[in-house]
Amino acid sequence: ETSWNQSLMGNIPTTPMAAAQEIADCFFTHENAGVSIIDLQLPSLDLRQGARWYDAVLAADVAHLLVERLVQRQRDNNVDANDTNKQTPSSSKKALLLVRDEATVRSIERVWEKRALSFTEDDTEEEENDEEEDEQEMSNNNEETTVLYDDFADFGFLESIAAVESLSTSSPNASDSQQKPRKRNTETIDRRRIQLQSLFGEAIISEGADMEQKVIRALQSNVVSYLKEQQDEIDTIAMIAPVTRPEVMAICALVQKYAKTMRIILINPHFAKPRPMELQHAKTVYSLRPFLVRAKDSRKTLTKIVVLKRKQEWEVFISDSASEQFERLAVN
Amino acid sequence: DGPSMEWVAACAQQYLQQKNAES
Repeated sequence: ETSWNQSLMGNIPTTPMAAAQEIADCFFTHENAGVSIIDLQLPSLDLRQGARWYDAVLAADVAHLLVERLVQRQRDNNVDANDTNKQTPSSSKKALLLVRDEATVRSIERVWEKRALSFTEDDTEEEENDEEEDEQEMSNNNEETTVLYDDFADFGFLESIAAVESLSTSSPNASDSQQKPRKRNTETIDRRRIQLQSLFGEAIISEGADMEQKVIRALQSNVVSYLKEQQDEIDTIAMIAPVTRPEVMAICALVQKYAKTMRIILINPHFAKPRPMELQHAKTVYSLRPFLVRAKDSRKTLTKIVVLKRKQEWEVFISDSASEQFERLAVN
Repeated sequence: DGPSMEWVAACAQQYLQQKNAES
């Protein structure tokens, strides 16, 4: 991270907000359907590298902030396209954020709820100003302004940025000792546009002869029935770390059913090679792969490589022992 | 998906050799 060359390589995705911002910028605004892949190979966000460093809450923060940005952008586009005073149902779409099981949902929810209750006062000045304006606008909310501010998600978004940025780790207890709780109406934390759910609920699905049947059954009761109820509301499905065979099978089923009408985002997925047929056309929107290079006959690993994809091309950056910062080595 | 590790390694090797030659 100390060698990162921001002017060449873009925003450093070392905080959930920075990652969400950088990745959101790699989506084209007209991409409203189809499957996109985010491939962020940082150990705390990447279950493919093992569970030792992986932080499910941090990964959920990135996903949450990213889909929030995309949904907001879509909403802004739709509002621009329509009369701003008449917000159509299509201008208030929502996202479904999927994780593996209910235990993961519960641990993420616990941290998010805790954060919602304990805002800190060490926000940046800009965030303070934004929040002051938001509070003023909310306190002025009445019938005349209802049309303009009919959805407080915008303000919830700013607050969730502040919350995420203010926490150095996502541990459930991280805010206990150091952070001073701020009195705040927790109802202003808007989660209405992001629904966190699990693929399989409480079901434990292992590989075996009845795997497919179990996957379909669990998917039906946890995701498909919900999407059926909300089909006019939800336009984005994001799944964090589908890495096991049952999860990939579930994703393939969802892609088959919804990819033509919804935007599906897979964050750090792992598929067998060759890719499953349903995912052949999935596009890698953003990829960051850090490596250390060493000669075959040496243990010395002073050369750092980052393979990065932000738009169409893949770039390779290098920083050896003599370089202070990464320089661009090649474009593929 | 993406460049092969062999290609990345070859780029790095070329770069490091060039750097060594310069120094």
